[in-house]
Amino acid sequence: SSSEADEMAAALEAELNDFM
Amino acid sequence: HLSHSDVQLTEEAVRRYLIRKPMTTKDLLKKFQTKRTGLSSEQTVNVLAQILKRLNPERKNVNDKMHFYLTE
Repeated sequence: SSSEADEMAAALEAELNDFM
Repeated sequence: HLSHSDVQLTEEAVRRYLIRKPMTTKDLLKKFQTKRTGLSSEQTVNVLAQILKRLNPERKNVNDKMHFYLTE
């Protein structure tokens, strides 16, 4: 679902936080 | 015929997408949907994060959204 995709994108961006 | 991993989340696959065009994290996640790779959501996020850190792609904002891209 799109909400799962949103959650995964948020988790990925959190993982990359320092890097981004 | 492969059962349910017709797409593989690898550094090379991510590299090919980012050379082709700038993508957001969400665009990349759509290319490696869990139902295609057979990975869990958590594995997908972790593996993709590691790959992106290694590739260290260029970043730019398009329509207020962060996009990653690579040049050859």
